[in-house]
Amino acid sequence: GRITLVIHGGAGTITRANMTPEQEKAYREVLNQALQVGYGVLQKGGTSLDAVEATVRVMEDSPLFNAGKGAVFTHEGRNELDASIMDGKTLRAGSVAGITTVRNPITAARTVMEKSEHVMMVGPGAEQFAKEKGLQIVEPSYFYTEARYNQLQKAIAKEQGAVPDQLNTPTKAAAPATAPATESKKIKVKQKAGGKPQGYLEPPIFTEGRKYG
Amino acid sequence: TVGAVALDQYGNLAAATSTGGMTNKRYGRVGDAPIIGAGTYADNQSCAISCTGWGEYFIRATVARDIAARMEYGKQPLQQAAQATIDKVAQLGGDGGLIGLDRQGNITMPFNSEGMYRGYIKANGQSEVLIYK
Repeated sequence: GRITLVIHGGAGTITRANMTPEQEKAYREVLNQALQVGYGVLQKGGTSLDAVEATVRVMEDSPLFNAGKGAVFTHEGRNELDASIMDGKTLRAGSVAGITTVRNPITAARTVMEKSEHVMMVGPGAEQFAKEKGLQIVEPSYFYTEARYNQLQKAIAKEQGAVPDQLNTPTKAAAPATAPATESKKIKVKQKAGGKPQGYLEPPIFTEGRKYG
Repeated sequence: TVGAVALDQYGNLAAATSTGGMTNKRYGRVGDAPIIGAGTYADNQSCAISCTGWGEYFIRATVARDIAARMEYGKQPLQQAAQATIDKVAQLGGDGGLIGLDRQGNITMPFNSEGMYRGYIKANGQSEVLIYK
């Protein structure tokens, strides 16, 4: 009678103060959906391991959160995913890091825990292991979202000293003698010929806060 | 970063964390999420923990295991242990938050940064989603 589930959906991203009612509604919907999915598992007698995996998968499949489908971009324009899971009963644990092709990294972590003698696998080796164990493999472009891509461009622009948001802000200083760096380095993301990347859904209307993930 | 901790009807705890890392990261940077004992930990004798925030600080403070150790060795209650550890992260200069759950079904969700989305659901179906601030 004590079944309980607790979730988190990130930190340092958008706050209530700077989100629209529609954005807040969208976040609450997915968070509630994640809770209900995990609760359903627990109510039916499922294990806590089953519950946390199912719950995290909901959030991984949503473009709103920095995990799975909504993952941020690295400097090289890749979406590199990390995940871990631990069983409190046995102290078994599994984790993956730097993977780019496994749709649900949390399931990969659980597979490492349950179907290998190891605790952590990284990169292509972890992906190969996941593939051999029958996990769903996707093209790296599945993880592409326009909002996250734009965040990367902003971050790089900031690194180069040209923050797009600040370019529209009045300054006290005189114009520099040399032209400001107004163009950020463009990172290319592999896309299928003829348009949007495979698995591309409608771009989220959400943008990251100051912490860039 | 997203995560979940759960207690099932058999009294077993579990924790899970998943992340895309940090925008514009380089050099194969790995944060705390996949590091057992830093971002994720579960032990039926103490608690289940999942963390989110500035990973390097959570690694240095071995946050998830630190909370469990406070409970295990210091006999601290979950909430006190979690708050003490998140305070330690802040002292180091890091920010973020965590969720925790013990075997009695007590929950904690301390954080020291903005935009922490949290939620819980209890045995009777009572649930709440919180977005700060």
